Amino acid sequence: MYLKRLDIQGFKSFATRTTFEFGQGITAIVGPNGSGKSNIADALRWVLGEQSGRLLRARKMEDAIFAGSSKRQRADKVEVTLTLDNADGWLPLDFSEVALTRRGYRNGDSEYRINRKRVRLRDIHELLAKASVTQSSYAIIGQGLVETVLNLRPDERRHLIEEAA
Amino acid sequence: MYLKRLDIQGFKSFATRTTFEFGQGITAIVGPNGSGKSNIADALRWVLGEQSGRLLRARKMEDAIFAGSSKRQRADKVEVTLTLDNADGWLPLDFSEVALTRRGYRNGDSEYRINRKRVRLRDIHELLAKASVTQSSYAIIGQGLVETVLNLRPDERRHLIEEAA
Amino acid sequence: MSKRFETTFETVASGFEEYFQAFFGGGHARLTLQQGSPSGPSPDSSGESAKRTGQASQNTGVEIEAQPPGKRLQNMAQLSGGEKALTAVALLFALLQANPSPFCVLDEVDAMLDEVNVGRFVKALQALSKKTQFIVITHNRGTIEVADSIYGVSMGPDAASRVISMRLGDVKADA
Amino acid sequence: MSKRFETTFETVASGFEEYFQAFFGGGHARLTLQQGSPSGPSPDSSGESAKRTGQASQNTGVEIEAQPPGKRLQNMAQLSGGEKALTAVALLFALLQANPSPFCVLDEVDAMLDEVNVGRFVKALQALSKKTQFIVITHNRGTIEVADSIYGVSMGPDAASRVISMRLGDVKADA
Ligand SMILES: Nc1ncnc2c1ncn2[C@@H]1O[C@H](COP(=O)(O)OP(=O)(O)OP(=O)(O)O)[C@@H](O)[C@H]1O
Ligand SMILES: Nc1ncnc2c1ncn2[C@@H]1O[C@H](COP(=O)(O)OP(=O)(O)OP(=O)(O)O)[C@@H](O)[C@H]1O
Ligand SMILES: [Mg+2]
Ligand SMILES: [Mg+2]
Repeated sequence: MYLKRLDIQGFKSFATRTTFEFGQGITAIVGPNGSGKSNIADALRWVLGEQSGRLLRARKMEDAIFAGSSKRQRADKVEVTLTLDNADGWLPLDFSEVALTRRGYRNGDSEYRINRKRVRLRDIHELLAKASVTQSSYAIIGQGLVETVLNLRPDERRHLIEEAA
Repeated sequence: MYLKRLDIQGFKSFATRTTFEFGQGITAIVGPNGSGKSNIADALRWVLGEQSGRLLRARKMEDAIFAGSSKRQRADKVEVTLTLDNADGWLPLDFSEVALTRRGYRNGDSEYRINRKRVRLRDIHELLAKASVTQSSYAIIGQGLVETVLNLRPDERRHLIEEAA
Repeated sequence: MSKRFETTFETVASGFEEYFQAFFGGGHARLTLQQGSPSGPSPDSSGESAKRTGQASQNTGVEIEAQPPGKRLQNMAQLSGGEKALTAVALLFALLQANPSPFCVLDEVDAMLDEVNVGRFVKALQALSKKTQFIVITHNRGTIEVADSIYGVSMGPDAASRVISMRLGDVKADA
Repeated sequence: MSKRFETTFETVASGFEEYFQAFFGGGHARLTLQQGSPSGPSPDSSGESAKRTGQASQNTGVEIEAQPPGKRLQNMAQLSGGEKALTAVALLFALLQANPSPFCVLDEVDAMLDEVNVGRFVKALQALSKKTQFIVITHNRGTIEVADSIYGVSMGPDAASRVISMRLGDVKADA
């Protein structure tokens, strides 16, 4: 199972639809301060169902929708689609390709889809639970947060190992 | 008023007496991870009377005294002297050179001296109060802490400006 | 669950020591199971009873110790900025090795590392990337050099991000 | 005290805007006085009454707003890692300019900055260093280049730090 493609539209600084194709190796994302690199990581968290405003750096849905500028008008919704290669059947679904989509509106509503079929947030969580990807605090390490694992309480660190078990 | 010299002996990784001469311009301190750069900043805080274990990265005095290794035995006390050029009379003392010394023992005791004369911690604080150097949270910016000023509560940030007033 | 926890714990703990030693060129690091209430460890702080019953009970915690080569055992607060980042990465990589996540996103975890440590970090990253797909946000040349592909992001005058895709081959030709 | 506070506040606030614009190549940043209890701002959130009475009362807080060029007004959380570091340095430099501390120690404040922003940072650092003596701990080439003198620190095999002093002239000759 691996990430094939990430399509970002209207998410934070990604005003227009932007596509990232990921190879199976190491992909580096580079660029100046404030260009949008961490926003890509946020988009990935977000489409996987992240609800924490702190981890998303967005207190409400509005903060995550392209706010516009004098040269480009704001977006009225955000949509991110993550396409996963499931040829090895790692996800418990009968598809060799699985597309997870999340759409968000300025009023705060979210819609979730798996291969275009409308589902609930918990369906996304259950699908990925096998991956322990959404719960896992070691799949996405945010900026400035690498040391966090050293500062955890002992019981929180135990929880980290339970996720890996 | 400027820093002339910093003598560090027994403070953290500075086992033997080490002297830094500071010019009036910009001094850069460079070196690999874990070599002792931030320890120099800690020594400067410490000799100015810092009490916060968090800012000193030392929960008790012991943590700030050279712990020794298989190749060099531990120190039993720590002494740091900061020599200040006071030719402009900026410090309210009748000396053109002012040496602040702090000595620490493993039992946690501290001794303070100004030009070799034994004083109390509050004498150090009163001397530097004019500089608002010890209280000032903008004279020494610790590693990883630059963003802290953005995360302060509004009243704490007001306090920062009051220090500058 | 509890037998599985014990096995996983042993795997992560030994992986953590190996990664720490690879990153620091020696030294020691340990994860220990501590039986204890939140108010502090109980007499059985070696975690022996936790292991005997095979139970990672609600009161069991995982403590971490790190000792860079040639140095005395430190509490975490005494480590330097770069040493803390490296120790944290050692634990994260041990978790990934014990239970490979299909992918992992690292946002500037190498920011505090000096050149030598970046070199050790990327060596471990390359080995892990055989089982885990990595997306690495970085400013660091040493890290960029081991990437199979690179996306460059920039901010346009309309406050919208723009992206160009670069294959590593292209980048090296231009350098 | 309160008149002095008001004057200092104005000086720091305008210094903050200038440094922000120098660092970001434009944009806007503001410090505002907010009359408010800890539980939130009162109807007089422009801080007007604070200015009228000249009193920085216990309830007055200083709020901060930042808007990089071409972007909409952000709350601080939305800024990037480098943008936050730069905004924080702008405020620190405004404080130093309003009331020069005889010395200032900066420990890796440039760690998150890209090359262009390091350039802007060191330009401001050089100007301020006429009134304030700076000790800068850094891994960054751009910052090291403007140092008048350099101390190199390394860790010995006996776990004791060793120091060598380098004049900038020497370093450049070796490069
Ligand atoms: N809803 C939004 N609409 C438009 N722009 C936004 C929105 N949310 C955040 N941004 C912008 O995105 C930029 C931050 O992007 P990001 O955090 O991805 O930067 P970065 O490339 O990671 O930079 P650094 O190297 O400094 O970490 C900020 O300048 C912010 O103004
Ligand atoms: N009491 C002590 N005795 C001996 N060594 C100590 C003591 N306290 C701290 N150290 C050592 O000092 C080292 C940390 O030094 P410091 O924080 O100054 O590093 P640094 O040069 O700033 O590195 P970085 O670039 O990673 O920030 C640690 O390895 C720690 O082991
Ligand atoms: Mg970022
Ligand atoms: Mg340091």
